[in-house]
Amino acid sequence: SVTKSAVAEAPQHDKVPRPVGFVPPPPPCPGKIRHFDI
Amino acid sequence: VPAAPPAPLGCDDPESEAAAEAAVNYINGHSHHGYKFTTNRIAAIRVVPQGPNNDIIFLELDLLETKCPILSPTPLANCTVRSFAEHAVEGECDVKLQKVDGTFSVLASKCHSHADSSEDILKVCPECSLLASLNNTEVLETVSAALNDYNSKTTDSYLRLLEIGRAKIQYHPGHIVVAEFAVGATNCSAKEAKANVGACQLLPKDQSNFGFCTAVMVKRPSQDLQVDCQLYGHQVPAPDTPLLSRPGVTYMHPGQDIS
Repeated sequence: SVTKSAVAEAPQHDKVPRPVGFVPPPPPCPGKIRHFDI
Repeated sequence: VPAAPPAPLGCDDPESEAAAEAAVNYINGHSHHGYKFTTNRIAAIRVVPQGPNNDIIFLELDLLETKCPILSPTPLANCTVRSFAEHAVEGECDVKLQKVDGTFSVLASKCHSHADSSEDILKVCPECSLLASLNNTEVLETVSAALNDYNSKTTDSYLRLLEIGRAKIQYHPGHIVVAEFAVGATNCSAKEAKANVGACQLLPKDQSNFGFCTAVMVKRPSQDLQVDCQLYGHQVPAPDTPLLSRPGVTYMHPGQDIS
């Protein structure tokens, strides 16, 4: 008979915890609007 | 381990701004009609390295029309952008540049400009007057009356019409036509023109003297005509390649296109 061995939950190394207040960089394009958006 | 490829340029990076400035200076420097345009936004940039210190750059620019006529010597930095309520005109340009040892040169450009939609303007500003068609009868009458009025009073050279830049007609509360137009000095004095206007020709390029006029024709509640013209004095003529010029018209750099 096959028994399922209990495997400890893999430590969450792949999800690096983000520092508090992390702000993703703005997308590179399109750039900022200098006057007004039509 | 090979060096990681450089991160793609962001549209607001200093190098992108420098490329956009070179592109806009080229576009304004190679146009003969309408008004100067300035960058409103760098929409996209793509760099294709060709070798050491040699890149091909593809730029997508969103531009806005300024109040400076294209022939005005005013530096672009001093040109006010036409506001949304004044019925803005926007341009889109695809420009291909090459950057060699830090110097930009434009290889090709394709531009299109168009006035903002009247519905959008009226949504935000119901009482704003809108751009009129440049061949509107009232506009043509106003420009003709204004130029005749100016030439009848000036002691300088007789001015000829080069082009109508833009015009607006207000119907309420008064009936007012406002027109802006470019003019060129001729080889006649205004007095000589009275005798034989057909002999009055625009000055040759090496002596050209262009200017710009604004006319306001009030039709109601009472008739009145105001015209103000400013001549720029002799300017070095720009090279002949019309680009971004009339709303709704797309020009290609001759012989080359953005691939």
